Amino acid sequence: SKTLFEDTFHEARKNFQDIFRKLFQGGKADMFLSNTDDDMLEAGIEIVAQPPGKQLQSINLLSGGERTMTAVAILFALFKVRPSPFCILDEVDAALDETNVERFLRVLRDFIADTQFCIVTHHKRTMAECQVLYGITMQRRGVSSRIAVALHEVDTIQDGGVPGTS
Amino acid sequence: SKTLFEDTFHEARKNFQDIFRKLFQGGKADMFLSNTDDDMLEAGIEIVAQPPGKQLQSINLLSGGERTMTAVAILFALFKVRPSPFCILDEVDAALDETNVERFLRVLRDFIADTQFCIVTHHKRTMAECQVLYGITMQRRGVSSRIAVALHEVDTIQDGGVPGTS
Amino acid sequence: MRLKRLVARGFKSFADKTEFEFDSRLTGIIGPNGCGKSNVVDAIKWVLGDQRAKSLRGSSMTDVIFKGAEGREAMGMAEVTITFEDLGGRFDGATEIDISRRLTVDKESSYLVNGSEVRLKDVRDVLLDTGLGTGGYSVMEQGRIDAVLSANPEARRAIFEEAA
Amino acid sequence: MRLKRLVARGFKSFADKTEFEFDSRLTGIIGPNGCGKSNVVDAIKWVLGDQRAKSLRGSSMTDVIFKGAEGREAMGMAEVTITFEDLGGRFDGATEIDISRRLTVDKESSYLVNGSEVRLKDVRDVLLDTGLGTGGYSVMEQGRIDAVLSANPEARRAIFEEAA
Ligand SMILES: Nc1ncnc2c1ncn2[C@@H]1O[C@H](COP(=O)(O)OP(=O)(O)OP(=O)(O)O)[C@@H](O)[C@H]1O
Ligand SMILES: Nc1ncnc2c1ncn2[C@@H]1O[C@H](COP(=O)(O)OP(=O)(O)OP(=O)(O)O)[C@@H](O)[C@H]1O
Ligand SMILES: [Mg+2]
Ligand SMILES: [Mg+2]
Repeated sequence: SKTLFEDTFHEARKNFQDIFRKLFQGGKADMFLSNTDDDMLEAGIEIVAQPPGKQLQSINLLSGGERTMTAVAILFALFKVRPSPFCILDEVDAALDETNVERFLRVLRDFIADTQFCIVTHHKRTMAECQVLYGITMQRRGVSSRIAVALHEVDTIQDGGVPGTS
Repeated sequence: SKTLFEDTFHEARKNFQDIFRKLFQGGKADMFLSNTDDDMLEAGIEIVAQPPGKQLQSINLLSGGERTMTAVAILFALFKVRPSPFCILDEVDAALDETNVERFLRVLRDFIADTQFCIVTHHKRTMAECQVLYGITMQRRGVSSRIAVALHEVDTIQDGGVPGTS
Repeated sequence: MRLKRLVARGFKSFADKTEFEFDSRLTGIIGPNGCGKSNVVDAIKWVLGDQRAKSLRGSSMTDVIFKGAEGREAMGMAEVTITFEDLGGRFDGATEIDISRRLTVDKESSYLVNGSEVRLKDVRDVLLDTGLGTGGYSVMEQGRIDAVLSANPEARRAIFEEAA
Repeated sequence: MRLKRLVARGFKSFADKTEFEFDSRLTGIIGPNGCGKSNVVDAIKWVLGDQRAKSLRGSSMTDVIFKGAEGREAMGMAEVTITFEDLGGRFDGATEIDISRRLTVDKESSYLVNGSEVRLKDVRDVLLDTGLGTGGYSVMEQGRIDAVLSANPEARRAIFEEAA
């Protein structure tokens, strides 16, 4: 229905503005409906984003890492409107440098209170944030198995080895 | 013309089979033309890839890193048919773990003899392979500048700092 | 309402029965390329009723059954069980809810809730009840984070409506 | 035939004149997110004659001109110069070839080879001569490596034909 979408949209928009600022430590972003003159049911969603100190430009001109941070802000903005009991993220931090991973994790912490998260990652800083770490290995080629991993063992796991056996 | 494409294709195919095996340290891969009964000019190119120890499956079932390695094999296979004087790679190693970055660099070395490469990367191992490193920074927000970087200074650069000033 | 455990057997590269405890607020999954991390994500989507082969990177639903590996035969069935702790005691006062899904190479599909065979519809009702309706569990697949930005404005709206 | 140098001024985030020596066989470019690394890649594509705004992530060709930043005005022109060493001495015996491209906010576009103004066609001839015809320089853009796999078979063929 039109009203439910509108309410959801307004709440998501406000969340997006806040979360973007937190993730970028400044700057501003917004989302708005296009084509609203004809029919709100036909409206598309436009996004604008301006990292701190930079000019407002099309999101296509943003860098890879800036795009990920902006997309994460949208994802979390929507999620906050209707949080679910758990959320799974598969390598969302792939394009982020160390500073941005840190900022991403800081925002993630606000959501962990109400939602269980499971995150697949190659970033050591993200692994350090996790309370439990599972390493997946293929000791026999083509067959996966799981082992519990302590933070100091992550290098062995990532190289395909098994802790305690090297 | 049909013949030029066919010759190119056969050479690229052979290169692909070799380079894939080098990148995966085993396994096998192939590419073939589909729809050849109607018209070779309409044919599409199909790809199959089987990492060592695994079953032959659709490339869609491959992991993120396996897809990158397979795509790199195709890229280099084509490149070898008609090498150009220089080649620029922007974060092609993004999805690769340490072991695969190592294998990627080993194959890259074969191409450096005839082609100059410029590679944008976040991987330390790739940086260590480079003969010259340029760090890009934005000491004043929104304005880029370039500095030469020695390998032991890369952490400072990646965190957005400038060597010698911390 | 919280996720407790996941058990997979014969599902993609998890040939042998493999168990994951998801008790903590933030669980990390790590490992080298191709070892099976995204397959764990697929297992969760699958057991919660995902009907789209493409969403699991396959072309047919039976692509999720372990196809064999070096020195190891293909298996005849994939099975995943997910366990939730439901303190609301909605299921005959039970505090734990097990949802299982099975699929054989002959395409025989079955769903179980707390050991009793049910229909897909019943699984969906259970999930809706516990706040995990379609889209109610949030999964951001590998390589898909950029999609919400690269999508055109109308497609983006579709993502919004699905989430809200 | 080898790449020697790149100089950019007023191009995207490179407001001030910035120079890169590309003398080595493997040059690495590093730095944090958003600092300008992919903009260097765009500068090379642009000076070699790329006519597609989308390929440079923009919607209009003038998007490459420095738009200003905190405490810094926008500039009126973008200029990039690339220098090759051509041991074949194809250009009046000169061993170095400079190719420059300029674009003003009023959309005035110009190309120069060794300081003399030429047409885009002449730049393309120079590039063809030196083995750098369209597609002759290989650029794999960020996030695009997966495209050759996710493309359908016919689109993939188009990539082949372009490269071969
Ligand atoms: N039905 C199946 N039977 C056996 N193996 C399978 C099956 N389906 C997928 N696989 C294998 O699982 C592997 C992919 O695993 P997955 O995508 O989970 O890797 P990953 O750990 O996420 O790696 P990356 O870090 O590269 O993303 C592939 O090598 C694929 O061949
Ligand atoms: N015409 C312009 N004027 C000023 N700044 C611009 C212009 N065009 C692009 N930019 C800025 O350049 C930045 C993007 O730079 P670039 O894509 O090179 O980053 P990057 O170093 O590759 O980062 P990442 O590691 O995240 O990919 C953006 O913040 C964008 O706002
Ligand atoms: Mg994966
Ligand atoms: Mg970039």
